Amino acid sequence: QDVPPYTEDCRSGTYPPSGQTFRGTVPWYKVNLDQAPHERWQQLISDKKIQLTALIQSIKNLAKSIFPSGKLIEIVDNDLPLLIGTLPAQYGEEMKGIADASGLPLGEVILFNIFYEVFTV
Amino acid sequence: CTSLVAEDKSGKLYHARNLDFGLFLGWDVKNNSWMVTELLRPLVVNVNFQRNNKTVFLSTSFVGYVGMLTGMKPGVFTLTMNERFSIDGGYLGILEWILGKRSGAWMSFLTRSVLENATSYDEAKTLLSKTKMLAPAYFILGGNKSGEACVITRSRESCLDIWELDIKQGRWYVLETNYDHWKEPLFIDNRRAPGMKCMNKTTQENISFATIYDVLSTKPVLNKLTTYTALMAVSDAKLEAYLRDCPDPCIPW
Repeated sequence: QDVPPYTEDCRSGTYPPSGQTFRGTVPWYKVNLDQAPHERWQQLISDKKIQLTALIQSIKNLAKSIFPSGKLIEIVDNDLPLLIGTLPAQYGEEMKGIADASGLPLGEVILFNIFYEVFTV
Repeated sequence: CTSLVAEDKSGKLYHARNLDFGLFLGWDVKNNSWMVTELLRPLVVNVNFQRNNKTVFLSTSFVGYVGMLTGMKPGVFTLTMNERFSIDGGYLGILEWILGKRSGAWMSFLTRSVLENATSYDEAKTLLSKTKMLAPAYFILGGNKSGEACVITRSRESCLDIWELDIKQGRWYVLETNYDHWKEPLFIDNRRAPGMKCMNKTTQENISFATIYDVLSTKPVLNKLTTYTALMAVSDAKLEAYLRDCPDPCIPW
């Protein structure tokens, strides 16, 4: 189909993945649930800190383009961390660990983690 | 998103999904892509969650996101969730939470808790259908026995519908996008019909990782929002995930 939604005939022979629709394989990591929640994601964050920071920065840029005053980011950075104590304990601690390991503000890590609830309208 | 669970002729269950995310989050005019979707791809990881050096569950996840959207308890069940849009959305749940009404569960923490703690398909199904939530959702659940698969349609307060496999009636797969299965999808976002057409064309006799990957590689099931494709076989404890791209021409959602 040459117009949106560009529906194709059912594809075949695409597996094992290769070619233009394949961007790469996904790496494996272990997370040890016996570790304190604060420590569990350290290795992963250490490996992906730059990529995570880039994503959060992009979301902040989008927010700034909608609310140029920067008020929204202020609320995220200053007020969202107040939620942490109300979240299920181990997840709150894990988010604190991620914020500490990445150097990102806790409110921005919380925002990333509650994105689903924010975007279901 | 597009999630499906299919049963082959021997009773083996396959569960797969395309994770689509980033709609309206910044369109990159130069590269014809969604900015957030592009930035999410390098954050996709497979995680083996272990306790006492033994696997508790496997997941395909985003670094920095502690909840779960795709996961498997090997030998027990598989789980994916798809976004369900509603006016009675998660922002109301967040508001209630802030105001001190905290009886609901956060979607991704619920799925993580189910993957971590549920010990059977039935227990997972009960938890996902009965727990009050902050936001609506579709839970796509697969078990490890013939006939064990369903799509749970949730509002914040209750379970609206459970749509199950029914081999005797010829329903050997369930396929869910982002619309209630008993209603027509939005006409500008119909991934269900092309997905079902390809599943029907594949037939139950030929279902496998390879043929399911073919279905999930067909536009518009594959689209500009597709971040990764995950394939799971619970009986083999096998989870594979691949980063995706949708070269032009390709619909933005």
